[in-house]
Amino acid sequence: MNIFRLTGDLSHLAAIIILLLKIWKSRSCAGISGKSQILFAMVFTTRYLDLLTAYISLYNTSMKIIYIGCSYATVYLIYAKFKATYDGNHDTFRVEFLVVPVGGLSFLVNHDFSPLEILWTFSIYLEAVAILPQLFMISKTGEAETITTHYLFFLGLYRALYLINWVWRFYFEGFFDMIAIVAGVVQTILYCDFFYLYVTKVLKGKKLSLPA
Amino acid sequence: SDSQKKKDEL
Repeated sequence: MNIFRLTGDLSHLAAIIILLLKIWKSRSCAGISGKSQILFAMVFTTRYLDLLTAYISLYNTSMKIIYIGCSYATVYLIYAKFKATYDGNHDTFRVEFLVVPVGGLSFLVNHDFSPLEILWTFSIYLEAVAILPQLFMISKTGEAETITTHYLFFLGLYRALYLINWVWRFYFEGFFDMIAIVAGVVQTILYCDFFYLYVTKVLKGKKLSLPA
Repeated sequence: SDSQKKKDEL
């Protein structure tokens, strides 16, 4: 464990909690893409099946359980409890255009052709593009609530910190996972446009609205 | 390959 990975995990946890609290307290999921949240629930489910087979540490196990629990709770709030506030007309990204290619790629490019490894690979590739429906929805509505931009900032920051963690681990441990690194670079690049708007607008107290 | 190192990351 290093400071970059720990900060990354805490940033990820902060993002998940911010979103859950935003929906719960405002009793509304306006502006939130339910499709992205379903994709994140799929990411955690397919990646953390090793909860049943391997024990790494209390930290590892508890964070995985928290991530899975919060992501399913968020999906439940969006599609069940606060369904009336779900903005389905703007959450129209065709997720099958993400899941099918990612599913195919995870069979073609992986470290080991075993079920657990292919599901892990699928979750890595899926996580790289899971935010697209949310970014697409913001481009369609033309704006985002400030709390939603903070959620996106911490979510994007977490994988950027993981990139530094992988540099650190390569340098100090000789460890690297090319699949995770390439997917992590793609994932972080997808946030660049948002990061620019977040820094130039939200951090200056303005509302995030598109076109910039 | 060394990426098979136990998956200890979240």
